[in-house]
Parts: sequence; C-alpha cells; structure tokens
Amino acid sequence: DIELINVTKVYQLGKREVKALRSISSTIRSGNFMSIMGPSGSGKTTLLNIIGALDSPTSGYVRVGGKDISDLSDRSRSKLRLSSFGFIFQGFYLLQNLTAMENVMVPMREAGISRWDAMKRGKELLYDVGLRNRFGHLPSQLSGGEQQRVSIARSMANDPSVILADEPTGELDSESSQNIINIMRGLNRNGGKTIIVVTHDNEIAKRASIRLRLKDGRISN
Amino acid sequence: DIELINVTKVYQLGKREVKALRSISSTIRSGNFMSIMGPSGSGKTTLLNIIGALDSPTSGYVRVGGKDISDLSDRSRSKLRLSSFGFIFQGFYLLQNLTAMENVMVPMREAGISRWDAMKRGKELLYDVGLRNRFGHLPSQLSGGEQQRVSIARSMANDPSVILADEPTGELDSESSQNIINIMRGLNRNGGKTIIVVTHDNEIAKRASIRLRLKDGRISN
Ligand SMILES: Nc1ncnc2c1ncn2[C@@H]1O[C@H](COP(=O)(O)OP(=O)(O)OP(=O)(O)O)[C@@H](O)[C@H]1O
Ligand SMILES: Nc1ncnc2c1ncn2[C@@H]1O[C@H](COP(=O)(O)OP(=O)(O)OP(=O)(O)O)[C@@H](O)[C@H]1O
Ligand SMILES: [Mg+2]
Ligand SMILES: [Mg+2]
Repeated sequence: DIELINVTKVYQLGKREVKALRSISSTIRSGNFMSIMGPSGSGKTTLLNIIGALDSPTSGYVRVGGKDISDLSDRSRSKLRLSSFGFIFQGFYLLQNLTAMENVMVPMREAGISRWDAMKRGKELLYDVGLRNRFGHLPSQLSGGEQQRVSIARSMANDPSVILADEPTGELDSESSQNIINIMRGLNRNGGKTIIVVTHDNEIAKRASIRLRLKDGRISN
Repeated sequence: DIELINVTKVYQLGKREVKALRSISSTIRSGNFMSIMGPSGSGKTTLLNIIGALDSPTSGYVRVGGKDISDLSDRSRSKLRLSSFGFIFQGFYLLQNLTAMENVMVPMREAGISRWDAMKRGKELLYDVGLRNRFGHLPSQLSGGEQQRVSIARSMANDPSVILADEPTGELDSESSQNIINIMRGLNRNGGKTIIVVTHDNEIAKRASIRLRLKDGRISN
C-alpha cells in the first residue's frame, strides 16, 4: 500500500512560488489499477514522482508498506525503487549510447542478474512490445514510439510490484497502444501488480479501477 | 506546392538495411491541410523530415515551388526552412539553457527581427498556447505538455507558409489539444498556410482535407 498524506510540492523560481501540488491525500492499495488524469501542468508528473520515491514533498508524508519513506536514506530509497518500482518516464530517458537491448538490461544488471539471464529476459520483453527487429538500434536510430516501447520494456525488467507509467502511449498508434494496455491489464489481473498510470488516453483510463483527476495541483473528483 | 517523386530512404546498420520509406510519391498543394497516420515505425517522421528539407532521400526527388531542393546548397536549404517552414518536432528539441520565451524568440532573431519585436510576438504566441505564466521557465521547469506547447509556439514564430507538425498533441489533454487544433485550423483557413501533421489523434486527422496512411514505409491508402 502507498499512502499520501497532505502532500504539497512548491517550486521556488526567484521571487515566485509555483504550487505544483496542494495537500494531496490518497491511498493506493496493493493490486490497484489507478489512472491519474488532468490538464497539462496540473501536477500529474510531480505526483507520480513523489509516489515513486523519485522526489520528496515540500510538506506532508508518503508511506510505502506502512513505512515513512522520507525517513529512508537516499541509498535505501534507491534500493526500494530498484526492487519494487518500475518507471516509464514521460521523456523516456533512455541512455543514448546504449542499444535498445542494453537499455532494457540496465535495471537487471543493477539488481545483480547475470548477463545471460538479463539478455534472455530482455529478448522476451522487447518481443512483447513489438520490437524484435530493433534490439541493436541506438535510441537515435529508433522512432519516437519505438523509444517509448523500449522505455516500457525496461520498466518491467525486474518484475516490479508497482509500475508507475507517465503517458506510456503518448507516441503510439491505436494498435500499439492496445497492445501496451493489454500487457498492463495482464500484469495487474494475473501478476497482481499495482499499476499507476498518468494518461490523457481514455482507452487506458477506462480500464482503471480507481480514477483520480487533478486540477491546479488538487484532486478535483 | 511540395512534390515527392519516388522518395526512398534506406538506413544502413552494419550489414542490415532498414527501408524506412519505399518509393513514396505525393503532391501537397499550397494551402492543403494534410494528415499522416500509420503504425509506430512506419516512416512518418522520416517522411516529414524529407518534406521539410531537414533530411534528403536515398533516391527520388523533392520539389518545392517547382525547384528540386536536392540541388540547393546546405545554406540555401537552411534559408528556405527559416523563412518558409515551421517545425514541431516529436521530441520538442527545446534549448535547455534558454527560457520558454527565449526559445520562441530564437527563429525570429535568426531571421533578423529586433529583440523588441521578437519579444512582443513571443508574448502573443505563448499566450495563445496557454503559457502566459511560464515565460521565464527553463524546459526542465516545465511539464511535458508545456514543453510541447513552447515547441508549437516556436514553430509559428516567423509566420511560415508551411507548418510541419510531428505529433503536436502527444502530451496534451483534450482541452489543450482542442486549442492547438483550432489554432492550426485558423492558420489554414484564414492564414492560407499549408499544414502537414503527423498524428495518432483522430481529432486532428479528421480536420485534414488530405489523409495519408503509411505502413512499412509505403502509402497504404
Ligand atoms: N538512423 C536510423 N538507423 C536505422 N533505422 C532507423 C534510423 N532512424 C529511424 N529508423 C527506423 O526507421 C523506421 C521509421 O522511423 P520513423 O521515425 O520515421 O517512424 P514513425 O512512423 O515516425 O514512428 P513513430 O510513430 O513511432 O514516431 C523505424 O522502424 C526506425 O527504427
Ligand atoms: N522545477 C520547476 N520549477 C518551477 N515550476 C515547475 C518545475 N517543474 C514543474 N513545474 C511546474 O509545475 C506544474 C506541474 O508540473 P507537472 O510536470 O507535474 O505537470 P503535468 O500534470 O505532468 O503536465 P503534463 O500533462 O503537461 O505533462 C507545471 O505547471 C510546471 O510548469
Ligand atoms: Mg507530465
Ligand atoms: Mg515519429
């Protein structure tokens, strides 16, 4: 379970303050499929990064499995993310000098998995997202949607219990999108994984059991 | 008018060949509103870059206003793009060390417009895409959809006669998307501009008078 209690995030820009999140409280139970929608700039990415322990709130608390994660050291938070959280970033953030296959293998090698096993699993994941002829391509040699799919494959590499996806189908056509949606539903229904998706795509949002809407940094539904 | 005659694009990756475009022929008349759809990896971005003189075909011809652009020097192609083409890139490609306002001003300053006039027009453009409180933010201080909107504003800076947009609403919610679609329709119907949009969004594609579909590097409709 992931609990957010009065989570606020304020950015300081010179004299101005940007209130990206204003006292957000919510509980995401293990195995939930949650969608987060809302206008551009309403705080969705900021919220997802805080849920996923990539960022900390300006005030308020985040508890993962009952434990307050702001009490954890940077090193423990890093370990938590590597073992339990799989991220799909809005900007992909693939390593530009590594191939599609090498990018997918990175989290596995970091978790101590052998090169052989990492490569075997990487193959399956890239097959699943429709990239079987693109293993050796660098990100600069891939289309926008292909880069997004490498990013999706990478997020599932360590079979994490929580998947945090920021607009995972933004660059995909409807057929590729349906494939990704089906993969996520499978991970949720069969794998019991918690899925938290920020999306503008109603095709994904309608599959969610919990639908959150943000507006100006607050929950609006 | 932009004419493509038997345009082919082949990438060499070691021993393998990737045929991104296979003998594409099409004419885009001045004032057309054309959409290009198709699966991820089907060649849409490659096609748009060749239409916009950012890339050259492996074989085949591109004529702009009757002139074969492969005959032009790099410098003349650069001048053509700056004066006549406005680009919205799939990856945005904003300059990370310049603010939203400065990014929008870049093409105007390159075209010799004064700082004063560039700033005045930059303000209007950023207002139009809903970013009036974000002028001074760096790209890293903007949401995904805000960065996309800066990229859209920048493409219109020099009031180009041709706008080439690669997935311009990929990161936007439906309301922000509708605003962008209305801006493009206005530029086309009132401003007489040629609009070529690569999109997965049917909301945009249905406004186009010409709808192209790509599949495996060929026109499939
Ligand atoms: N430099 C390159 N070297 C090798 N292959 C490349 C290179 N650039 C692109 N490709 C391949 O060419 C194909 C077409 O790429 P393109 O970017 O035009 O696709 P797209 O239709 O825009 O896809 P998307 O909808 O995912 O953005 C892709 O399969 C891609 O892997
Ligand atoms: N480092 C920063 N400094 C100042 N303001 C910031 C910073 N990062 C983000 N913001 C602002 O915080 C707000 C929320 O950003 P966030 O990325 O969470 O939005 P979002 O809902 O994900 O939007 P989108 O749908 O466009 O991706 C935005 O208005 C943005 O301009
Ligand atoms: Mg976002
Ligand atoms: Mg593309």
